[in-house]
Amino acid sequence: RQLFVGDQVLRVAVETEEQLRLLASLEEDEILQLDFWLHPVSSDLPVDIRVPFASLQTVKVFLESNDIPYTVMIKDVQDLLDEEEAEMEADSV
Amino acid sequence: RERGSKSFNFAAYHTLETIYQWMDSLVADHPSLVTKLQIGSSYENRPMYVLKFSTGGDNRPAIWIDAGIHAREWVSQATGVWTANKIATDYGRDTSLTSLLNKMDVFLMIVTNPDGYVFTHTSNRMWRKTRSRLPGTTCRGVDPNRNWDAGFGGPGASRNPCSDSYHGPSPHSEVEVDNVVNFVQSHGNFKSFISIHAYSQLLMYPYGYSCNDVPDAPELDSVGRSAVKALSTLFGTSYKVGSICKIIYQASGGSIDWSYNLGIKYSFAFELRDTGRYGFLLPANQIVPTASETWLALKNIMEYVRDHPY
Repeated sequence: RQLFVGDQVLRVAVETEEQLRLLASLEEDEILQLDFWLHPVSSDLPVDIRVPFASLQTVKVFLESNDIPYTVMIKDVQDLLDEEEAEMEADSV
Repeated sequence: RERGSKSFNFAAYHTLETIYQWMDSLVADHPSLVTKLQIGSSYENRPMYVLKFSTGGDNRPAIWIDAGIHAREWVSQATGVWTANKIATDYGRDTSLTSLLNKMDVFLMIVTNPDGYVFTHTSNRMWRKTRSRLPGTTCRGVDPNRNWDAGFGGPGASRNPCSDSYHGPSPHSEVEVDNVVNFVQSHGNFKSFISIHAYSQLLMYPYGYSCNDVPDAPELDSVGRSAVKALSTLFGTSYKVGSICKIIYQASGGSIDWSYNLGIKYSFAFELRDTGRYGFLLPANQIVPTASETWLALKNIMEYVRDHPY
């Protein structure tokens, strides 16, 4: 089973076209293995990205160094998965 | 205990096997209304079932509803289960639904991507795509909502087989998509095509592959706004309405663009209740509230379709 320990979901508040372009370039970087839940297309919409633990530092540094505001929407994806699994087990009991 | 449709726990997420068993019990409990049709098999050879709600007649005008084309959006499949039960149990009690089913058939596909759904239960909870293999890459699966023959391969879909929005090698390359396409085309009398997804609370109409307005955009917008108004009466949940391209992002190869271009005017896609705070892990205690509010919107659209034949 694939684990998501330490993976976070970041909500990025894009403010300019230039920031959109920068985020789009992140999307194309296959090494980071980012999972875009909402893609960077408009400055009216947030961008949600699941960032694997191994890429977190790179992505956060990238956002901060480009003055792109973000918040951590999900602190640890695996914690949520574990909670959900426990809930499912309780339901099945 | 959950094999009986009356004792099923709708406030929990279930495996494919349990959902398929429950479908049999629903059919057994409502034999004069519900039938289960197999429209084909998935890439890994799992059956693909559609529930047909019909009071008779021959090839009546019909409404298509599918859920779970993106495997990880679990509240979509769970809403499909709840909705199937709601249609079966409200027929004969709810005057409006009864009049609808006396005129039209409803086809509901609860798990449109069964391989992906099983994979989310067994290996990777965040899986979205199909599980097909392609020569030349170790990455598996195609985004089945980028694989339809509607602006295929255009903006908003990836050429990279490792991407979660990979469009696939050709239109309808995914057997799951092809099965639905063949079924809808051979039926030939669908008047509405509704696809249920789950993330960020939207009700969308075509196009996704183009940002140009479809000819019916004003009417679809008005129907959509009326539907989300009905939806919000239950818990105040707020939805955005608009074309895919204008309210979320340009995305080519989507199912409702295909259905609209086929001539099915009332084509819509839902993104159900999910603020993102839980990602695709909407707590199970929100399944029934989500399904209940969605039903109000679905019913609103279906009533409009019934009352506006074309």
